[in-house]
Amino acid sequence: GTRIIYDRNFLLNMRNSPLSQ
Amino acid sequence: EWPTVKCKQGEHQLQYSYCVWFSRRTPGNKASSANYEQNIKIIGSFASVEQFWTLYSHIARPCDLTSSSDYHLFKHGIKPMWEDEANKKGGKWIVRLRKGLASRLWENLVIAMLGEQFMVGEEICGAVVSVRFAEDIISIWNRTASDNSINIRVRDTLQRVLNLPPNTIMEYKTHTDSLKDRSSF
Repeated sequence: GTRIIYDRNFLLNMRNSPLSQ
Repeated sequence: EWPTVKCKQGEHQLQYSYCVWFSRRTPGNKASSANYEQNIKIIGSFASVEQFWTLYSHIARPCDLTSSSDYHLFKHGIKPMWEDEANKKGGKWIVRLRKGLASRLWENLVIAMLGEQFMVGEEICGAVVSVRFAEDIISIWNRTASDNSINIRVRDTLQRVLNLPPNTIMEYKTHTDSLKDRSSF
């Protein structure tokens, strides 16, 4: 099946997303 | 009892949901299964990237923990114990770190695991950072200790995501051996 893969830069950027606060 | 955890609308779902466990051992006390199970607690769980960062920002970094503390980040449904069904035929790669590196390298490892960078299917069970007096230890647990090609891939990915110098010593220990000598490392 499909796997949900995220690269490092994407995950690090997501740290600053309003939903991550 | 496992906490309920769901990806909410607008969030980025992870391939797996996870629980973060925390344990602290009184120094000098020999580990026993009963002790271990009493001393380990789930401190949070998440199913999305956003939920991960929210939790991560609210807990102490490994470098700020006192000695004999551990964070265990495991897939939801897998207890961070040798005896768990998912772990009992498995093992782990162990990397010993000099003091001062654990927080950064732990973050690198966690991000790689959540992002499914290991490319070994269902093999990864979880990861542990162990804060000790003279060194810190990072380990990653997988299901099948006997599969050499999987183990090599986990090792190489670990080396890459932690950006370890080529001469870093990495040890593989099966949980069967840990059970025999009642010792994690």
